[in-house]
Amino acid sequence: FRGYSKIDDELFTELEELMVQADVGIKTTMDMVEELRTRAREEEIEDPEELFTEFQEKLVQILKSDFEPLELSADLNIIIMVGVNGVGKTTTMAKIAERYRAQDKKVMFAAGDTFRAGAIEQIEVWGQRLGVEVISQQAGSDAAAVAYDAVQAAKARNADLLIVDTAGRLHTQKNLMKELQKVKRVIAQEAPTAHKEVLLVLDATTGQNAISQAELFDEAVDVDGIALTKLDGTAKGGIVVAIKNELGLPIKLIGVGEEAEDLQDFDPDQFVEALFS
Amino acid sequence: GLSEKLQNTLNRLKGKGKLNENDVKEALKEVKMALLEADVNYKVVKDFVSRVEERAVGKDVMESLTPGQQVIKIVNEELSELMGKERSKLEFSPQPPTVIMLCGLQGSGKTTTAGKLAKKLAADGKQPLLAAGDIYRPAAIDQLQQLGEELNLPVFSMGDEKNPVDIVRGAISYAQSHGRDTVILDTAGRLHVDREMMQELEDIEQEVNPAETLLVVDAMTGQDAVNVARDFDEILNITGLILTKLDGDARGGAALSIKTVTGKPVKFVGNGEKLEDLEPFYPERMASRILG
Ligand SMILES: Nc1nc2c(ncn2[C@@H]2O[C@H](COP(=O)(O)OP(=O)(O)OP(=O)(O)O)[C@@H](O)[C@H]2O)c(=O)[nH]1
Ligand SMILES: Nc1nc2c(ncn2[C@@H]2O[C@H](COP(=O)(O)OP(=O)(O)OP(=O)(O)O)[C@@H](O)[C@H]2O)c(=O)[nH]1
Ligand SMILES: [Mg+2]
Ligand SMILES: [Mg+2]
Repeated sequence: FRGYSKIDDELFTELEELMVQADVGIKTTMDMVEELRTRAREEEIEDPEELFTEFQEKLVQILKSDFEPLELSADLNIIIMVGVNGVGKTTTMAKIAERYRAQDKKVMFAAGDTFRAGAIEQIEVWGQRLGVEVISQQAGSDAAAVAYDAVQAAKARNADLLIVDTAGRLHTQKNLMKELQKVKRVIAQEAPTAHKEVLLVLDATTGQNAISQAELFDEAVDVDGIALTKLDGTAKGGIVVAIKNELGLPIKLIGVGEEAEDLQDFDPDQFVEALFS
Repeated sequence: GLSEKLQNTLNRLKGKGKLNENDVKEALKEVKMALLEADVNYKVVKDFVSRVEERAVGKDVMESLTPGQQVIKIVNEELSELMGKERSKLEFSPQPPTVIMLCGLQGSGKTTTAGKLAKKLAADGKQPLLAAGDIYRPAAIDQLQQLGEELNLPVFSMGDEKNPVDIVRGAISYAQSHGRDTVILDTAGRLHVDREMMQELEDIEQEVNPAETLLVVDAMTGQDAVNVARDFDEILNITGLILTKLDGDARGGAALSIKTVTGKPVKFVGNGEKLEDLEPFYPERMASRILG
């Protein structure tokens, strides 16, 4: 790999540099490089190409194991968008809506960010563009109350999919994490038989802090999957390797732009290839 | 934290007799780990550690009774040196209105920071005018207008059909005729590799020659921070940075990477979602936060 003719320290250092620069994280990187060194020795691998291929396969395996893509059930489906500020929750919600609207599903939005300036208007613009009904209340109202209204409306209108937007919040803000738990609880109470999914949105430009975000959001509201946004930039989003490895959270979707069509299913092979390009 | 780790490593190594150069190099791996975990750029870490190493493999450290403390002292000195000593202020134009342009990646906190800056400047006795330069994001103009209403400060907008160069020109003309001495221009989030969108910022810069072009960067940004900052700084005349979302637990190593690679100072930090959550940047505080 990379014009190396033999397996030596220089090669492992290059690998370490590549992975760290992809935001895989130093701990995960060092564990994997150590394991690779051992394997190279034990299996008496001489060819760098062979070693590199094994390495990529190992990464793909981590990302692929118990992989379940985003899928709608036959009952009411409810997706709750969660994540820290500015990562792309509202935009990703619009992209998901576009995907299912194109499949003739009835989609509805809950304007659950009742705090940030322009948040409700932002959802309303998307609702208009995509022909999706928006359930909202006044700015400053209780997010759980909006969620309650939205679930009643979704049931009454026989919607296939209700997507609930929530305000960005730092995982370290305990009272805001409690608020999120309340939103999830209200939805669970009002739609006990619905297929519910908590989608954690992570920004591909985020470094090691993404692990802390994933940990605390998972602890608070039991995350079902991750949407990794802004992969159309130069950031690699390698942190999801550590997150999958340590927390078992699957990456389901990726965002590759700002338009409604810029949503793709997570593809472990493509992702790993891009990590090293 | 790092101090303890260094002390423990060096004590363990010293335990077998006098410290040698290799022992110090071994201990410095802790510094490398701490900085990488803090999201400092890989190459910046490599250069930094080798600089510390040069100073640390001297008699003062190796013959010291507390070598760990000596190394930490060197690390702190080198880090503070890098972060910059001066407390950076905003530049104002000799001829009003002063134009402050905010730019950066999507979602970094520009619009909110525009509001925060307006609040601060008004408190400092200035007459700021917010200018709605984001014509792309759904309800971006609404967002800025709501912030202006909250602050009881004017927001200049031409809707989303005029291009931002015309908008900033219009804002300046409005400022001149309405006694506003500072124009804070909010721009759309964009990728540093989006040729067309970067050209838009270049055009604005050419047109109005801002006194400040501030790059707004999210404190949780990882290794990509250097790529972003380098490209923005190459294409535009970045005068400083604003590091946002420091109220979280991100270590903020991006700040060190960006400062090292561009030399541009962090002028303010965003410490929360409210409009009062803007603070000056304290290099020593940032250095110890990064070290952990
Ligand atoms: N380039 C790019 N930009 C994106 C992507 N996803 C979202 N964005 C942009 O990121 C910015 C923030 O998106 P939002 O959807 O408002 O993010 P949010 O998480 O809802 O933000 P808050 O509600 O304020 O916490 C917007 O400018 C979006 O257009 C993506 O995949 N690629
Ligand atoms: N906790 C915290 N949140 C912040 C801070 N600054 C901004 N935010 C939040 O980050 C999110 C994004 O802020 P915006 O001001 O919309 O970001 P932007 O850069 O204008 O986004 P685009 O215009 O889409 O590129 C919002 O939820 C803000 O409330 C900060 O210092 N701390
Ligand atoms: Mg949002
Ligand atoms: Mg904005």
